Amino acid sequence: STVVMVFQAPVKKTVDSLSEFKFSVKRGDKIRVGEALGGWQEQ
Amino acid sequence: SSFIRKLRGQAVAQAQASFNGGSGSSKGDSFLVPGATVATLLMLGALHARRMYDDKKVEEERGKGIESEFQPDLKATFLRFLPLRSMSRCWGYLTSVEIPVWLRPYIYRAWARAFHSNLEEAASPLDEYASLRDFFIRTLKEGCRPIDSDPHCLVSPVDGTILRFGELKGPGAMIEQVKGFSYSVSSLLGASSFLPMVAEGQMEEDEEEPEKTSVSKSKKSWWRISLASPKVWDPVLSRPMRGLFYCVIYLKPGDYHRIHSPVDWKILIRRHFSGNLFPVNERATRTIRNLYVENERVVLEGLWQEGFMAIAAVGATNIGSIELVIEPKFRTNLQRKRLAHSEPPEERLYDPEGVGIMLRKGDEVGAFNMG
Repeated sequence: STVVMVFQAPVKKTVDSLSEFKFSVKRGDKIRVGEALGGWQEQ
Repeated sequence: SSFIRKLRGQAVAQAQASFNGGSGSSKGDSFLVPGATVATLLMLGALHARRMYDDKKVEEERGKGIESEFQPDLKATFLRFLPLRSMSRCWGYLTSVEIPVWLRPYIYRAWARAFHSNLEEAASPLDEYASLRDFFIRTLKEGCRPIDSDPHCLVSPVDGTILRFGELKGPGAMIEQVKGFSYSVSSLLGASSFLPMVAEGQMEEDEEEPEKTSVSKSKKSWWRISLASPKVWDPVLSRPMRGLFYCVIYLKPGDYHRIHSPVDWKILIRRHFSGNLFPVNERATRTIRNLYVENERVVLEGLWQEGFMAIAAVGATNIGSIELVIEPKFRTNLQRKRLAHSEPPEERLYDPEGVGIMLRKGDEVGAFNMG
């Protein structure tokens, strides 16, 4: 079985902006429920 | 080895019986059953070993940076002629047969050893799972899956392996199944999805000429939702200043098979596509075209603090049915009533009051079940 997630998340608006969503995983990584897939920093 | 010794003993006895006058036919019959069992076990063992070898080979190639490419083959074509749904339902029936209490720990430990499950995490003692199906869908002990509380992160909804992830750009965005073959997001989620598929440049253009946008499919979908759920509808959320991302996670047979909420969100709609039930393993992704778009799946769509959110749970031959905690009466992997493959999905809007179903990060959403 497979799960596909599609979602909106913040992208970089300016060069200095830090609020850009980035995945914190790599292909082939094993992940468990509750572990972060990715995130962004609050401006 | 003791079993083989026993078999050898039986063979010798049979040979002696035939030498003494051929009165060993009953012994010959009794040899057939264990012989067939051994042959079946050997075949299953060989298949499992080959699969493990293939998986290892793919992992090694991935480690070297070699990507597996799409290569349709005869086996994949042959799969289309098999009654996979009936096979899946039969498998579900077999695995829901109650197992004697004394035998349960042995079977579940064997399963765990074959598929690398952690039995220490199971919420109940092994002998309390009446069938393999119950064991497969087991819950975990409290605290086994701590949820990352950072409000600026999304967490994994399942235990599994990351297959693909990335950003979707422009209208008609595609998700790569494997190198050399992709499928469109709207095919996966449904043509009536309120997926914000408007590219940034296009959006600016649209803002200048709002009349033109009224005919676009995506706008229509958003409009439909805005009408259907006025309390949650916020035009700011639909602005394309936010990117659209995707992540594909594969669950192996030994993984924990319940689905949890990746963020705090409101589920507005459920869509059920009654498609095929092809296997979805690594090999299948390389050989079966449109695998995720053709398979039976349940799509949950809604909104979170950053905008759109959708989870598509894709079934497979062995894990054919998908259950939803938020809709207990909902059933998948039912016998097909219609033969038409391109039948539209069955939809249910979860918002009689325009609110939808609110879920917190880590809440259980549903589960994959056997057959």
